[in-house]
Amino acid sequence: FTTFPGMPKWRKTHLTYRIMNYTPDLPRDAVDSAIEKALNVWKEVTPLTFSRTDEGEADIKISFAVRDHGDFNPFDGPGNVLGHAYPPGPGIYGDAHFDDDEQWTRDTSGTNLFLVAAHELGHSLGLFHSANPSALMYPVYNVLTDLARFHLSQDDVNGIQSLYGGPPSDSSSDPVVPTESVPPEPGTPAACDPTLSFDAISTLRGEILFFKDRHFWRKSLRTLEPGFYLISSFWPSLPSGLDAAYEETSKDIVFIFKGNQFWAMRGTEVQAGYPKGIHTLGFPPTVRKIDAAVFDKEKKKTYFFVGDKYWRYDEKRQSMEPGFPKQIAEDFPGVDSKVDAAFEAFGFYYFFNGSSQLEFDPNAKKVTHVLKSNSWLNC
Amino acid sequence: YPVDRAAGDENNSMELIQQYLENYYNLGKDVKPFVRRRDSGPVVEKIREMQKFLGLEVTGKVDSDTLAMMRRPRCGVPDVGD
Repeated sequence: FTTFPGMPKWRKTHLTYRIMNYTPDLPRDAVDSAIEKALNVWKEVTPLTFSRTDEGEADIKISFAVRDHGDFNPFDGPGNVLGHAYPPGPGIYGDAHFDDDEQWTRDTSGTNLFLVAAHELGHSLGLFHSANPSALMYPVYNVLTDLARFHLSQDDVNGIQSLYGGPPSDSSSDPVVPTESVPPEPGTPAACDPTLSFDAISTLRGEILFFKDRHFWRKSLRTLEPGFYLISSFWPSLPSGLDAAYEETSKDIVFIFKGNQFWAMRGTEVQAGYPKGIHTLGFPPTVRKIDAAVFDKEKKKTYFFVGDKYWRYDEKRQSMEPGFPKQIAEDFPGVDSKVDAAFEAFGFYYFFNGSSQLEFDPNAKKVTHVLKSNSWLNC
Repeated sequence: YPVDRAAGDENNSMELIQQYLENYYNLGKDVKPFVRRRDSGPVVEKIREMQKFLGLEVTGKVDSDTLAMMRRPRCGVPDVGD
């Protein structure tokens, strides 16, 4: 990897971005989602956080333009140059421009916006081009990138962490999130017990949390060994024996469910106004508890699983969608039993029941792997 | 027709090479692309630099792989620092 000459970088960790205009090639929410996903790629491996603004100045301004667009670096029509971006700094610095003579797409049938945006935003954060062909910051667009399993190369991670360091959760001095594991004691669940089941699972800022009784395992994809913690060491006011959990990534909130109540957490801070009753989400009075929940980052919708049925909640409209509940097996073929816990990773949903786990491809609408529940804990 | 087309392709390729090296490898705009000496000159050096950076075989010549790489869609930010 390389950085820009003089190593410009942001001197703050919270950055604002603004989408100045939209390409006609894609619906607005697809552009919003691609940009958010692209920023998350960098957010997951750094202390950086991003918030969107729709007016006024922003650190990173994102726009679509053709040919001359006011920065003395005109675009060149279809093909060749797809976009460019400026290193950190005031004004135009930090901004990312996309050539709207390209055919922007969500998949790879045209030019994939997420992939180009993740690259350009790497420049916006201070990375120059990498000579490593497997790096996101390699200058040539790679149409063969597996979008469902996209991840930064180690070269990209090394590059961005040379500017900003790792995410706060990597640091033992982090005042917000404790990182020291608790030693196992008699009666505590064992990660590699073949009969292990989970109460609830959620992602949290790029990690995965597996809840069981009073404890949880915290699995970072960057480290081999999961940590093991008391729930109360992170969230003293939460009960044990949770029912369900999910992360609303665009709000940086984890929702946790037990019985007819749910809590909202940002990091270790329980949000004001919680716990709330689950019926405020739109469940009928017959629903007493939630079995599992999973958030779809692309569609901004949350699936709630109760018995053999599921509900779908629109996070944008903050309302339960009409036409639900539906049978789980009807729309998730192969997921025939009650769901204990669920989460989303790499574009797949992972459904847990007892000691079994199903990997489900929501695009192909089929189960792609059957695994042991504790496969994520290196068992 | 085939002769003319071939000549046109060659001109297009030369233009592409010149622009590519100017845009992404800081080749001076006043440098002529037609270098008679086999292994030296700013264009050959820049081609070498480009081939090394992009992980191609470093020959200093614009072979088919190098030309194909130059034609692939890419980011507009230069590959080398100013």
